Amino acid sequence: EHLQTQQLSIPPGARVQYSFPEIFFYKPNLWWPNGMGKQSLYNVTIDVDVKGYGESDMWNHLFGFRKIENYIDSATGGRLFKVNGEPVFIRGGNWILSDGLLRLSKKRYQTDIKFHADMNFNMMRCWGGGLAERPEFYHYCDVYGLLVWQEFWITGDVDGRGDPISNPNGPLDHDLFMLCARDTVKLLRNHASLALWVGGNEQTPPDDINAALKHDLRLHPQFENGNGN
Amino acid sequence: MAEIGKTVLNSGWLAARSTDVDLTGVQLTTTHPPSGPSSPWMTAFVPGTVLATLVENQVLPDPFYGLENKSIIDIADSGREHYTFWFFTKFQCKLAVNQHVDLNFRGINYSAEVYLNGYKKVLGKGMFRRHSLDVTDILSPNGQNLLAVIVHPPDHPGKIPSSGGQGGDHEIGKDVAAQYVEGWDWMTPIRDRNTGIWDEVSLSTTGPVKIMDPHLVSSFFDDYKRAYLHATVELENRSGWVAECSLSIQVETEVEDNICLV
Repeated sequence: EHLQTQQLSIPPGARVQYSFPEIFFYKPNLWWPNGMGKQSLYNVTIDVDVKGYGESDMWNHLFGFRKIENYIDSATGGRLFKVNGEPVFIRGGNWILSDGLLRLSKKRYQTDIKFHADMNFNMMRCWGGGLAERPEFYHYCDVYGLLVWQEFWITGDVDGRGDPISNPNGPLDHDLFMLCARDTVKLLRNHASLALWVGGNEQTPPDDINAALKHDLRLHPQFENGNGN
Repeated sequence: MAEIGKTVLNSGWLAARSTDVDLTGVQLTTTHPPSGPSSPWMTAFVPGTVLATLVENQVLPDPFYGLENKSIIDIADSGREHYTFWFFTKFQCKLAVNQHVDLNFRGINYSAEVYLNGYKKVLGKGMFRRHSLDVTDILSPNGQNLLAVIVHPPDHPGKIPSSGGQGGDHEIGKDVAAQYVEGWDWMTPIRDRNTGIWDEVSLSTTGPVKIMDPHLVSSFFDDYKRAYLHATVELENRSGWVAECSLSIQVETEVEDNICLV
């Protein structure tokens, strides 16, 4: 339906970032959580041809058009979610991981995630003491309409609120934590089901990590204005 | 000529406890590669953990049945070297002119050294990070490549107090790794703390220019009638000359039920 090609020169040995001119869609099929509509997904393909060589690399991903908002409701203090402008009553399930020996497979993920969708859930909460879940997990959450609340690797018990009190300042290497967090965000950020990044379970990460996460995950200024220019 | 794209390396792996192997990574990937699953080498479960491989080979009982977990020695008692393992595999890869190949690890717990055809590369610590190594220049000329990875457990595997408790003695929290592995009120400790090549290993072959980590964002206006797709990519030119590129993005409607788009 939509094909756009741009010409680009890249100097030898260089690493560049390139943004396509935005692509306009009229009334695209939207992606909805389980129970609210279809989980429409579009196949986005990006490829690069090099003059004198041919196709050099290609990437594709199943992408869902959706807008997810969440805010703390002043009346109840609870966190409210909206998808495509519609409020969502969250029916969420706790998720640690699929197998304690990490024998994780597409088939296993599909079975687990579909099971939760069949139980009428519309959110999976990935607990901070478990994994940053894998692309296969998110793929089936995209397919079956399960929003994902993904926590980073901080838990109250282990990071300053447990008994005995320990690691009040989180992991020893904060730079390593942020390197892992940034790489995890890049790995997962294109999935329609990804609804919320959360600093940790029952605990705020150490101030420097929390500030860095909030800064890196803020809404890009380009999308701040809502008037459509 | 290798085909552009990704090749997953998820078969033909072997594993052995590091303390049972007298050879170095250079020897394993040049003069003394293991010949097959004969002691101390066994068939390995990749992606998976050290314990998954030991259970699949019936060296240890499956900890999910009965009280079997009690019969598996905990890393706190055995020491980290007991769960420090070599993983070994071979793969075919022959490149054409101007082709490049990366060896990718999508998740290793907790740190590792990689040996390919006698060359060593050290992977940084951290369970939740990808590693991508440009191995173009160290591939074997005959196309048959030998790969060995020695994987070390988390630096702070911790000890499980007799009283148990959430997260054991919490030492695991000093590392950037999954914390449930020291045990919680709903589960017993994982004896190897999930050490291993726990996520996908792949080779990605490209031409001179490589696409990295595209970012797709949608924005909506006029009550979702008007939508835009914003796409940003990182590109790397690994050749010695200016690359004149045609960069394309294509968006196809999804496959409706069993209707195939041609």
